[in-house]
Amino acid sequence: SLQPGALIVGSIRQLCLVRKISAGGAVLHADLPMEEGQRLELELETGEQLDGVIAWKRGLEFGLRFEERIDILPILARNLASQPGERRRMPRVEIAAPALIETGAGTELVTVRDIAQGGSKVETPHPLAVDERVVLTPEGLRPIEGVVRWVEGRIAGVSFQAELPWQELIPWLRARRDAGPAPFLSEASGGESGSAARTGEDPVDPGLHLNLPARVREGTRRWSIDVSTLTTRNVEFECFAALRLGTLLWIVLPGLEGWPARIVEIDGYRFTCEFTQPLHPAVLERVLALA
Amino acid sequence: DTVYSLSGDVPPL
Repeated sequence: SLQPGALIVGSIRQLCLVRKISAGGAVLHADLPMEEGQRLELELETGEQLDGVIAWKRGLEFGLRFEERIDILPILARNLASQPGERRRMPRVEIAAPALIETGAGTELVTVRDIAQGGSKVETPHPLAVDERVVLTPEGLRPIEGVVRWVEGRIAGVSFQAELPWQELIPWLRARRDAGPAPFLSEASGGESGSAARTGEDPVDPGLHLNLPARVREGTRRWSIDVSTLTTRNVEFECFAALRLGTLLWIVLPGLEGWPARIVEIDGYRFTCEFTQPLHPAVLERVLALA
Repeated sequence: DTVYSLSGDVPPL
């Protein structure tokens, strides 16, 4: 059930299958003698023509890097529109979105790793149990009842009791894309001031010593904290809550609605958390400007 | 099924 596409190299046109498509590139399956670094054009069945370079190759699978980042949602929407109305189904979409999950043991903050109409893959601070009934509430979406189908460590597959209509999913995905601060959007806009943190590696940034009022959410609990250090990758704060190592928190900073971070170090009442996705340097600058 | 990804990266090997 992979979507077909066409690869165009010079005058050669060959059918391929699209395994994955993202803003920056695609994973394709094709029987074509191609080399890394080779340029070609991918034509999707919805008509988009995308120029790219082969980034890697393994057997008949290869990764294509697009010359220009693309917006996935219009392609997804056209794909849906091309399907007959009564059988229209959304493909699975990879995303990193904070969500609350209610289980028999309580409520926890988790990260939605992908979502489809029938279910979702979530990353949880503690392993879930197979056949466990849950209610998943991705940020900005309504609560969805589901059952845990499989568990691999902290990743679990949840199938929804009732299908989520694509009419709800598409606006949610659009809102997530537009809300930012998704790093790829800021990056694509370019023209940032050239700071050392721009590479995302933070090689020399020791963090800023702050006394920044912020909030934390963990499950349904929320409280105020004083952030002492903030970098694109880490946040450090003092708090008197009993929190376990590895817990996923939602850090709410001035001008930033919330960003998931996992506790990586506890020293008395001092907690160090690592953001599950680094903050974009421009976002860090904005937070600090508002502080 | 074909997977769509909102992230900007080239899917890794």
